[in-house]
Amino acid sequence: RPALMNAFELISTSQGLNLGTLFEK
Amino acid sequence: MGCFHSKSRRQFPGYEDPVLLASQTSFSVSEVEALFELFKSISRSVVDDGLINKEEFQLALFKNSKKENLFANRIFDLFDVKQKGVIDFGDFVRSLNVFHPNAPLEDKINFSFKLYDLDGNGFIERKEVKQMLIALLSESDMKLSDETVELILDKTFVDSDVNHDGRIDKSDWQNFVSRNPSLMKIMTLQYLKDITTTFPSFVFNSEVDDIAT
Repeated sequence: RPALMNAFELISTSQGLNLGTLFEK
Repeated sequence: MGCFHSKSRRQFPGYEDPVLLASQTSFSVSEVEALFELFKSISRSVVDDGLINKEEFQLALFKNSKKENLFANRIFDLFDVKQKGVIDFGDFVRSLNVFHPNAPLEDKINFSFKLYDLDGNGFIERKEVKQMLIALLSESDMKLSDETVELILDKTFVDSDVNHDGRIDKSDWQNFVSRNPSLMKIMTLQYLKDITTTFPSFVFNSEVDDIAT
């Protein structure tokens, strides 16, 4: 059984939190 | 020239002097002006009113204006400091400043806490973490059983809720992220260090004479 991840680790992978795409033209 | 520019910039409600914004943030005057180029392009993408509405923000973030995303909504709401349903230029710069590599870690921690405190009541509660986790799972087409979701939530609260009161308060959060610094990676945008090279056209539109930095 794989080790459980912390919810915040998973959440921080959301595309909606990756503001870097604002700078991609 | 000056007359032309001041007239055009009046079309941007909430436009603020780049020198003043630079003095309040980690950005140089040139970087604030480069951010104005970015702001202009986002703010005219759907409605050309000099402000960024939610649809424009989603379009800039996802290249799709109809993509609903809980986290993008949260970021938008926090950037919309005046809670008018739109982001003006001053708030755009000050909000992005939190993501600057040189911004104080404390500001980043506070912003992330607000981001995850969906109800804004000063605590990150289990139901909020569950809501975010389910949103993330549906966004990424990841399937987990209800039991696994509950186990992840249990683990999350064992890790972060130091005083075991069932909710994460600000000091729990500060403590937790200091032990898990990778969680703060999303709070720093290296792009902000190269903003003048990403948007070089700011030079032609600059209002400020003899840009120093």
